[in-house]
Amino acid sequence: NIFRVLGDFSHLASIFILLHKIQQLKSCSGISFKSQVLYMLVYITRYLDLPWTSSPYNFIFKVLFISSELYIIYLMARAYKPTNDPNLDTFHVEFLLGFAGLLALLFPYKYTILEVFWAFSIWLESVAILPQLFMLQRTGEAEAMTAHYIAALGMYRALYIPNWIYRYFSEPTHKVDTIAVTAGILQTILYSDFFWIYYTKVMRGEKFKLP
Amino acid sequence: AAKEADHDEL
Repeated sequence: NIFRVLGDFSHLASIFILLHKIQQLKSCSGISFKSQVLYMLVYITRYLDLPWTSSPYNFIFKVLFISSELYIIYLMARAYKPTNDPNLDTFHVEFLLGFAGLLALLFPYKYTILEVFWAFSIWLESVAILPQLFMLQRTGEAEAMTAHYIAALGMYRALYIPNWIYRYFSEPTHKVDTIAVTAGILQTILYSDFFWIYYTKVMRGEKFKLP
Repeated sequence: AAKEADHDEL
């Protein structure tokens, strides 16, 4: 459905915006390395089923997400390492890993390796933006491209919400993926005040600056 | 393939 496709393309767009920003400005300043590593962990743990992916659409996206994230990490850790300031990236990710690990172990759909890792990836994704938002809060402002990146990434999970509603009514099974929906709503809520500032400032051509 | 049917979203 249209929400699902727009969501996935918004996710892909966010990555291209980030890569464009890094290469254009030859800098990864303002980007949280910790958030990027968490996204890498999200892709690895969610796409363990990559070799058995039957849908070409999903297969292509999975390969694109994993490879582009690897490339971003390479750029941040090697090529543009001097522009990456760890002193601004101080969020304690062990809380996020603990939160996702605990929920994945307590409420997986099934106690299989793939299912527990899948649930872990869903919960971890829901909070993986926090080091990035924390960094924004510390610096107080962001380049337009960084703001566009976060907005496109937030739009992705926000668009999955109407996708789930659409699927609930359009599919005969009426199934609700409780883990994905709960985590997806949490994820969207975490972006809400970012979205507000993005809407009131960046979309009107002003700088992203926290009040 | 069964896994894909369970989690058919990205």
